[in-house]
This record gives sequence, C-alpha cells and structure tokens, in this order.
Amino acid sequence: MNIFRLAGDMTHLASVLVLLLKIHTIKSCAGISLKTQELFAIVFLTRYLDLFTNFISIYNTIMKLIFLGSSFSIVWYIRRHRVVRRSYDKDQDTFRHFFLMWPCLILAIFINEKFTLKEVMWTFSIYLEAIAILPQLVMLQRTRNIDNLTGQYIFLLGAYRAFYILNWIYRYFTEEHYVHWITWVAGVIQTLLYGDFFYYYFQSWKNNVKLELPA
Amino acid sequence: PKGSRSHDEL
Repeated sequence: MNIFRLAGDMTHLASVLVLLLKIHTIKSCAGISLKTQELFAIVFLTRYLDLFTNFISIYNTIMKLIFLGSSFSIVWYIRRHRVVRRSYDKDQDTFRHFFLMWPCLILAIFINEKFTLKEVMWTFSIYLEAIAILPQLVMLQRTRNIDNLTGQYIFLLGAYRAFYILNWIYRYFTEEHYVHWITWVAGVIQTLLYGDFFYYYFQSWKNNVKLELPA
Repeated sequence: PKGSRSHDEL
C-alpha cells in the first residue's frame, strides 16, 4: 500500500459518500445518471467475486463491502425510494448502457491475464469501469445544470483513478514483476474520459463561476 | 504466493 493508492481509495470513498449524502439528505437524484450507477454496481459485483475466497487484508475486505453496499444502495434509492425516484430524470438518462457491456465482455474474453471465469469477470469489470461514467457525462451535457455536489462527485471519481495511475507508476518502479497492462490502459482511458470535465471544472473554480459544460 | 496478490487493489 502506497500513499497514491491510499489517496485513490479515500477519494473513491469520498465520491460515493458525497453521492449517498446528496441523495439521502436532499432526497433528490436530479442530474444523476441511474445508468452509470447501475454500471458501477455491476463493476463491483464482477470485480469482487473473490471477496470471500481471496483474503487480502481487513482494509481490502471492508472497502469492498463499502463499495458494494454504497453502489447498490444508490441504485436502490434512485429506482425504489418513493421520494428520490421522482427526481430521476429518465428522459435525460438515455444512454444505452447495456450496449456498452457487450464489447467489454467480448474484449474480456479475448484479452485477459488468465482465461478463468473469475479472471474474465475481473477483466470485464476493469473495462466496464473505464466507460461506466459515459452515461453520466452524456446526461450532464444534456441537462447542462451541474449542481456542485454532482460536480464534486464526478471530480472525486476522476481524481481517484488519477491517483491510481500514480500508484501503478510507483509500484512499477518499486516492485519487480509488477506489470498489469490491461489495468493500466483501461485506467488511463478512464481518466482521460474525465479530461474535458476536469478542464471545465477547473475553469469554473478558477473564475469562480457556476460550472457550465459547452453544448 | 503470487496468485493471492494478483488483484490486491480495489
């Protein structure tokens, strides 16, 4: 465990807590894409299949349980909660996210580190996580209004993967045989997808104006 | 063993 990895996990944790806090306190999911949240729930489900079989550390297990629990409760809130679901704007959340899953699954079957069910599922979760934010970014472009909690959520989500890239660089230079091309390429693509959002987020922060994405 | 550390990240 290095500082970049810890910072990444804490930023990731902060992002899901910001989202849960927003939905739980103001009982609204305006501007939040349910599809992205469903994809994240699938990412954790397929990535943590070895939750009970492959014990890494207490920290690892607890974090996995938190991410699984928070992602499923966010999906539940938006789909089932009698108040929150009324603020879900399904006409704006139109990204065909299940179409995204197939290329990830096919790619995971052909490009993986080991052709076993668990490994293919894990690789699928890596590819899926890289593009899971797309429905949310498309929805933001459409609705144009980004309340600051949603903006913070996306910013933290992007920052977590950026910290992971620093973690991979650090581990590459400090641990021999640490090479995970699949994770690295997917992680860089994922972080780049946040690229333009980061740009507009910093612009709005610097000029102290409300965050606006171009049409 | 290598296996158990293969996916030690979240």
